[in-house]
Amino acid sequence: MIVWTVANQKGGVGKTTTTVTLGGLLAERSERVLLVDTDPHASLTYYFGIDSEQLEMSVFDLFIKGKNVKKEEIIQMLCPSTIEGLDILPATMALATLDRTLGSKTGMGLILKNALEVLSDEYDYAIIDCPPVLGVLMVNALAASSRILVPVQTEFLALKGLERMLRTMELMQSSQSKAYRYTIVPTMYDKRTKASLEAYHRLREMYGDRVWTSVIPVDTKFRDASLAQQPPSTYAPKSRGVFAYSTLLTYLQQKR
Amino acid sequence: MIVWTVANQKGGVGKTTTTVTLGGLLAERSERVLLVDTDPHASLTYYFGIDSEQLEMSVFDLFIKGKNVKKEEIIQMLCPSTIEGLDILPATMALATLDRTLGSKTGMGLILKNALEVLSDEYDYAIIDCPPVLGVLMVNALAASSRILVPVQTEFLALKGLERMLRTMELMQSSQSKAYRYTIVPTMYDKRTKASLEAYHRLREMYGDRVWTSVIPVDTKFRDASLAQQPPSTYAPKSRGVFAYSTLLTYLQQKR
Ligand SMILES: Nc1ncnc2c1ncn2[C@@H]1O[C@H](COP(=O)(O)OP(=O)(O)OP(=O)(O)O)[C@@H](O)[C@H]1O
Ligand SMILES: Nc1ncnc2c1ncn2[C@@H]1O[C@H](COP(=O)(O)OP(=O)(O)OP(=O)(O)O)[C@@H](O)[C@H]1O
Ligand SMILES: [Mg+2]
Ligand SMILES: [Mg+2]
Repeated sequence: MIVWTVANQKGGVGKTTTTVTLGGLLAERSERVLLVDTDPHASLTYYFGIDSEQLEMSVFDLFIKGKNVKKEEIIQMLCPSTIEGLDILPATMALATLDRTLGSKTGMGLILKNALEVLSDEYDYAIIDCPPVLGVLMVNALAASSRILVPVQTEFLALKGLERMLRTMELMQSSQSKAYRYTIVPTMYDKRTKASLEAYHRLREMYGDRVWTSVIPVDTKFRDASLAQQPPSTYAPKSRGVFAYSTLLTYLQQKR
Repeated sequence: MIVWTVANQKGGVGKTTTTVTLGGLLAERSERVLLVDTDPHASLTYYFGIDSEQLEMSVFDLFIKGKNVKKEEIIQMLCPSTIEGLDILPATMALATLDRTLGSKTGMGLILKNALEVLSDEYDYAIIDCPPVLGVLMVNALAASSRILVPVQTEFLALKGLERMLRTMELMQSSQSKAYRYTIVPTMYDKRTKASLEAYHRLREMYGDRVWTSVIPVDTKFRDASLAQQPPSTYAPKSRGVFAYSTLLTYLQQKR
């Protein structure tokens, strides 16, 4: 099972949209896919019409049960989606308390990694959607994954703090003693504005081949798809936004 | 001094934009204004061209010094802005560690409230920009303020989880035994799409007079203003976005 994390401390940059769109495209290509929601605000969970408040079990329970959680227990936490081959490990608001209650305990950084290893023969891909926070949930996501996707809006202010954040994420992951692989995904690119073009060139100057070779354009179909509670790849398969994500997916699969 | 908090656990909804625009408008009306950045990603700090990584002192130091911080020490943390009468209390990435290190200690919820009381004869207004997280920084902001402004995108997915979040914020504040006053500010309203209109009507149905009587429209000038590192009220004073915020400001000042 290949595990990707989608993360950025800046809010509203398209983390959930990236997770859902890539997940939908992989399921169309007959891969078995698990989407993991680690955001207490539960956007991914709500996206698929799952009422986070009604859930009895969620990612939060993985942290309560700790290292000895059994496969059957994890499977009970999963929710099917309307898409064949695509399941959700949902989030609840209770995750917002994790940093305060468990943050300083040792060994809490590998809970998600352990749980996904238990499930690794059930799925081909797992994609983890992160909250816009550098906390214990992010540490877990980084430890569990082989590559981090960092959506970055193509605007100048979005480039501020990016360098520092990438370094902090590297530190958070370095305790896992493995290669730190990330791909910057320029998103919400608006070809009509000069600011977008300039910011994109600046990104490529600063990060070279760590930046994906293309961009995700601004596309209103993404909002419409979330209103329809369908992955963009199902809702608007021929849209330029989905086409861009399928190019990204091919690029990522070649990189492994 | 009147203190407002701008908060929403959802990312990218316009919290920083709301804080900067209202701050700029108040300074134009010759009010003395302090903008407080409690987001570890430091968007507000970078907006004003302040390099968060070079700062010796920031909001983080208020938590280190604790209740006995002196007025001179707080004044040293402040940064002037290019706008007459508008100062910034900046943020650093170190704030990301607060929940893990101080979250469970008692008495950490009133640090910001105490500090702003010390400064209360220096400013007429203070506006606190929050990270998209329900944590110890949010507890501090809620305790320090008389009203919470909640920017909400006019789209269906943005309405999911809103009820739960407002209730959680009320619980976080109830320990301060004062009235819980919030105003929902519909933002990024796009009059061309039916989804925006429907979501706006849904908001009014659900929350009645807790929703501001108008909306902040989608306006590309906000991104341009942040690129120019000027408050929107300075950069594009006649834009429809700034006009909408000045109507909001008049509404809020009448509500006190
Ligand atoms: N390429 C795009 N073009 C236009 N709109 C987009 C695009 N990508 C995402 N959006 C819209 O932008 C908003 C924010 O996206 P999303 O919720 O995926 O961001 P996020 O980074 O997950 O936010 P959070 O920080 O709250 O987790 C949504 O309304 C989404 O539909
Ligand atoms: N009314 C609007 N119309 C168009 N763009 C807007 C509007 N308000 C904000 N924006 C843009 O949306 C993006 C997100 O805004 P902003 O950074 O203020 O959100 P935020 O809620 O503070 O995000 P975070 O969750 O990261 O703190 C920015 O690029 C900003 O310029
Ligand atoms: Mg999200
Ligand atoms: Mg912000």
